[in-house]
Amino acid sequence: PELPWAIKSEEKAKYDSIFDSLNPVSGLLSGEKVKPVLLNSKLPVDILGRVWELSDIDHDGMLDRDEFAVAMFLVYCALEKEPVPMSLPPALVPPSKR
Amino acid sequence: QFPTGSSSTNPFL
Repeated sequence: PELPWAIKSEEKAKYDSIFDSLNPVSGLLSGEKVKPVLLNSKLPVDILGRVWELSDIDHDGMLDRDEFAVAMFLVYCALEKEPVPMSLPPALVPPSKR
Repeated sequence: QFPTGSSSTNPFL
């Protein structure tokens, strides 16, 4: 059976509104646009670097809506002292990227 | 993927 995405729809809606507030270009946000938002979490830069690596699934230097939701989810987990994993758990991979 | 990642696509590295 299809593994449900770890990000629930109400969380996704919250992340989507942040995504849209950052003015995505053709549905993508550049690293420069995302960086201030993630730095706002006051997390150490090496943690944010790992969050980026895990969420920029296609490694294009940009985050689309789903990748951005993964990044935000990982940041919130890190803020609750959940260590950021070394690799993306399957349940976190957006259905669009499986 | 490598945890350190490449600075070309990662704005934090």
